Amino acid sequence: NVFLALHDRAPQLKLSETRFTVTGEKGYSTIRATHGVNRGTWYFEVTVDEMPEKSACRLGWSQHLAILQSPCGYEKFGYSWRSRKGTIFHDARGKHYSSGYKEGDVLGFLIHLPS
Amino acid sequence: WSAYAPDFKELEENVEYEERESEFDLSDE
Amino acid sequence: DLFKFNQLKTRRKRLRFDKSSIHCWGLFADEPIQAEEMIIEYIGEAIRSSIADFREKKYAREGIGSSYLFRLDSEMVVDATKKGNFARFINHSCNPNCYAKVVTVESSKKIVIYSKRNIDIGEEITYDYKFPYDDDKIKCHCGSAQCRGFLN
Repeated sequence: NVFLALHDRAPQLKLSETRFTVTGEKGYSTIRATHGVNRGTWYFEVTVDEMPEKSACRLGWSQHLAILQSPCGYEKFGYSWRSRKGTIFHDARGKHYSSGYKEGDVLGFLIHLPS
Repeated sequence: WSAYAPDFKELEENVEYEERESEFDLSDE
Repeated sequence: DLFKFNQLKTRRKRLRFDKSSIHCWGLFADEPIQAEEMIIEYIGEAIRSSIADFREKKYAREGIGSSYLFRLDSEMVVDATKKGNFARFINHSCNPNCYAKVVTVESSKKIVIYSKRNIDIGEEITYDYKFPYDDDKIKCHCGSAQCRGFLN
């Protein structure tokens, strides 16, 4: 089963006992899942349970070499979608993608890796 | 202080830096 | 350490900011200091290591040559570039009269400069920066007999 990883995250992030929910505060940091993919087509969803005003999240896909004490999409090893303004990030560069998302929204992430 | 570094701020103790949401970004949109 | 640190806050060592033969400005003892005394805390902004890496490159781009980034532990760095205290002016020496130590005071980590030996009035306060090795060399002007030539 795929969970949020206890041992592949910034230590200050709070992981729930179910390992399906994570809570962060202050600066951006990253948690990855227990499993990754390297070929084929895969999909996952995330629900934003709580996101107080002025807070934000960046969700997406991350390679193993991405730094955990930074947001997903900071370097070349990650691709993320930001809640604020719906910007997508890769290598610390943002591009307009959609309108922003908020508390209560369910976000879907599909990756297609041809052989 | 202003002669050495114009925008320097003297502190009595360490302050924790409050990161901005865009802290790690080279460009926004 | 807690007792000594609290004493440091209430009874500060008298230090003088003055021209230095090592590098521009430095801190000098304005009273005799005995060995193993806490002299001053290195104060600045506590930032994450990832932010420090970012800032180091940014400062280099801005032409800020000197580094006022001081590693607290594997996760945190104290940055005295734009916010801090006098301790940022303490120069490096390959044969210093002080050393820096990270102490924990009420579960908070602090960087404190201690004297290695007795220091006379008028002596410049110095410690070994212990910069990591780098191909991009920073020349040392401490002038001591044990001078290694470079800070890194």
